[in-house]
Amino acid sequence: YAVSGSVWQKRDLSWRVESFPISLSQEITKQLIESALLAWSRESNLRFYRTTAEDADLRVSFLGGPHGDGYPFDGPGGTLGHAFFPGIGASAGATHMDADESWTYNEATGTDLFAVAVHEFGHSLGLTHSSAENSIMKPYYQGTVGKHQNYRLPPDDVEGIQALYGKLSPSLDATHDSITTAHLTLFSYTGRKIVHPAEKAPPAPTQRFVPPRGPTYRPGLPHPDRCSAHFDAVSSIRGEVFFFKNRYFWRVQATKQLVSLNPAHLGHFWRGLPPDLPRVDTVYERGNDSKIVFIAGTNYWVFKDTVVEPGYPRSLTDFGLDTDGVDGAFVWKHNKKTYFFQHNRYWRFDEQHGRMDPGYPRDSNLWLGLPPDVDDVISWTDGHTYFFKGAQYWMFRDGNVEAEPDSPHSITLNWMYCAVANPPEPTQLPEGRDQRGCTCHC
Amino acid sequence: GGNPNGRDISAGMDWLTRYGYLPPPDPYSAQQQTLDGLREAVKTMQKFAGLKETGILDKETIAMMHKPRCSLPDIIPSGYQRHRRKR
Repeated sequence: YAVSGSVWQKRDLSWRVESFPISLSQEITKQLIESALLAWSRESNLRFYRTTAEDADLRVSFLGGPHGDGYPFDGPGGTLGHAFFPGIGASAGATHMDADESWTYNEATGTDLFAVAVHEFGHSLGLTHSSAENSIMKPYYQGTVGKHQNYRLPPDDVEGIQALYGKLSPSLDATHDSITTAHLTLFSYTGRKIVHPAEKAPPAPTQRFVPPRGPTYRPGLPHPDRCSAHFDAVSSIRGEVFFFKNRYFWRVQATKQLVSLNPAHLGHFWRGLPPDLPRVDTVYERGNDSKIVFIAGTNYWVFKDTVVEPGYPRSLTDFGLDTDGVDGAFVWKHNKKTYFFQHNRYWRFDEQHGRMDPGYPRDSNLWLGLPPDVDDVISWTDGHTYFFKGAQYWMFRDGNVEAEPDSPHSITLNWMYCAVANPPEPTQLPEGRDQRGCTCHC
Repeated sequence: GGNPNGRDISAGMDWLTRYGYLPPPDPYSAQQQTLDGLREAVKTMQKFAGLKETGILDKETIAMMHKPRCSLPDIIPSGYQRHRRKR
C-alpha cells in the first residue's frame, strides 16, 4: 500500500451524498456509499455517520464532464471517479463519480458503484494507488466485488488503513459492532439519521493543508485549446511542424508525434519578440542560412536558433513587399525559393540574391484546388506541400501545383489528434459566451 | 503491435503525464521527452499495472491505458508524498 502523507486528525467522520446517479435509486445509492465506508471502518478506528449538513467531511457527488476541479470526466468508460485527500480546503473529502457511467452493483454489466466507492474512499482517507495484486486501491477498475454486505478489504488495504488510523480497538469493538448492525439494518433504509456518540463533541479539523493532486497542483495558465484552434501560423522548422495560436504554439515532430498536448508559451521559447505581440502571421526557416523569420503585420524578425538577431524588427519592404502584411510564407523544397501569400496573391522571393523574382505577384489560384486567404503553408520533410486554412489543410504531393483529390483534410484530426474532426467556427462573441450565445456563469 | 503510430505515442504520452509517470509539460517551453525517459516511464507504468516490463507501447500496454480507472495519478511527486512504504 502507499499513503498520501495526510490523514484526518479525527476518527469520527460525517458523510453525505450531494447528488445521485440516474441509474440507481437514491436509497440504493446511499446504501452502497454507507456500505463502502463500512468496509474501511470495520478494519480501523474510524467511524462514519451520515449527516445532512453541507459541511460534511466526506461529500459524494455524481458529476459529468468538466466540473471545475481539474479532473474532467469523459463520459462512459475512461475515468470513473476521483477523491481528494484529507486536509483543509474546499476540496478535501470531496468524492466525485462520473455521472455518465452506467452505475450498477453486484452485476457483470455496468460499473459497480460499491467497488468504485470503496476505492475512492481509500483516497478520501489518505491512501494512494497501490500496485499490489489484490488491492482495492489498484487504479484500474476490476469489476464488481460481489455482494457489498459480505465484502472485506484485501489484506494490503487493511494494513494501509490501520497504518493511518490504527486497528479497531477492543473498547470500540462492541460499539462498532452495534454500529455495524445499525448500518446493515439501514439497508432497508428508513431515512433516519444514525446518531453517533461522537456527534456530541464536534470533531476538531485537521491543521494540515494538502493541495489537490494531479493536473491542478501545477499552476495553470489559460491557453488556447488545440482542438478548437484556427491557427495563426504553421511552420516547418528543423524538420518539425510548429502550430502557432496567439502567444502559444504546439510542436509536431517528424514522426508526426505531438511533443505535448498542451501548448508552449511563445515568448519563453522564442526570445526577443515584443512581450505585447498578440500573435504572429507566419514563420519560416530561411533556405540559405537556416535562420528563422517571424512575420507579424508589416514587421519581421530574424532568429538564430531561438534568439532574435539584433536590429529587428524591420519592415517587410526589405523583401520588396508593399503590402499590409502576409498570410503565409514557406520555402518550397523543389526550387529553394521563398513564397509569400496574401489573400488571393503570392510572391516568389530569391533568398540567394535578396530580391523578389519578376512577374509577381500572381494569382494564388494557380495552385489548383487552393482556397483564397490561406492561414499558412509548409513544405515538409516528406516532400509534400501543405496549405492550412481554418480547421482544414490541403496536400500538394511532391512538386505538384494541384491539390490531392481527397483534400481538404482535418487539422484537428490528423495533426492535433482530437476526437472531433471539425471544431466550431471562430466566433466574435466575447469571452464567457459559447457558440449558442449562452452566457457562462462558471 | 510493437510499432505504434504518432497518434498512439501522443495519446500514450498524454496518459503517462496525466497519471504521474512523466513530468507535466512546462507551460513556458516546448520541452521534449527523451526516448530513454519515455521508455522508463512506460516501464514504470507496466510494472505498476502488473504487465511485462518491455518499455514499449505494445498492444497490452495500450489496452491497459484504455481500461476504466480512477482519475488520480498513480505516481505522486515525492515532495507531496511523505510516508511511502512498501512491504
